[in-house]
Amino acid sequence: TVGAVAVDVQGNIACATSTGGMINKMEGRVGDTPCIGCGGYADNQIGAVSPTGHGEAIMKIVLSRLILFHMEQGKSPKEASDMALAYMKERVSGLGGVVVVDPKGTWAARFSSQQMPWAAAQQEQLHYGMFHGE
Amino acid sequence: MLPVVVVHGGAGHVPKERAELSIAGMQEAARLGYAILKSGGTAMDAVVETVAMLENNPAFNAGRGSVLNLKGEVEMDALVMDGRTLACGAVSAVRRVANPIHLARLVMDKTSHVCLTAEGASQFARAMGIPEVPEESLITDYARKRWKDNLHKDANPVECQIGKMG
Repeated sequence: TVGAVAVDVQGNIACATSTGGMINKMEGRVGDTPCIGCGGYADNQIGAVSPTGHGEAIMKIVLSRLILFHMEQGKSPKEASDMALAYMKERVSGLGGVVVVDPKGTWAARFSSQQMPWAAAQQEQLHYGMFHGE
Repeated sequence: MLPVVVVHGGAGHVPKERAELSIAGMQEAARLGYAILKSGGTAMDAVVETVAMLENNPAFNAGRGSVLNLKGEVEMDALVMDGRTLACGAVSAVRRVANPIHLARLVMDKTSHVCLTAEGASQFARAMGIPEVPEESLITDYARKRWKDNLHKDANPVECQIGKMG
């Protein structure tokens, strides 16, 4: 799975996610990616999310919208992501990761899986990582 | 407003020998998205073109390089959403399209629907003038090897998915 979130100079926000799915999946299996609120969500008033991970777990907890619910209640993108990923792990034993932005341009790349390659560009700086703590 | 783009390349395990390719692909995609934003492009343009670049990069499991289903075929899903209007578009189980993310954007821009699936999505792609690509062009040696490694003659199609991520 690959995904992106962005805020432009007008303050507009968008998300995109694309995937080949799960390895050796059943024919016709569809995961979270094309499901709004699960495989992505964007709202100028709150922020945007693009997730990856256990698709069925992401669908059960509606991960993208759950993160934005936490942000609506005042959590930062990082806090909201960690809360939602922890909930997904606890409730449905699902692992995954997300990239998130808010309307001010605050961003986060968080994951409960072992790895998630990510990169962010802002103010002429490129940030990137793959493992926890990077 | 300070523009920003953030990208990810999936939460699955990245073998050591593919880690550098993966990070390089992330950097390249973030640079592209940021260049679009810096030149006045919209957030929608930035995320779609960034994801299209990643779909074209065989280091990632989307577009070219997609994992294979049990039958050894490629079925892809994609979604876009515009935070300004809450417009959104998606495709699922789509085949023989190089960039499903472009098709998802067309669903958003050109139809009153949110998601088109399978053969309906393919018909829509043809109607929109998106060229069909050979399935083989989307399949990498690495994807085929993983498919074979995970394919067991008597595998239960549900059990063989446990523990794997999309």
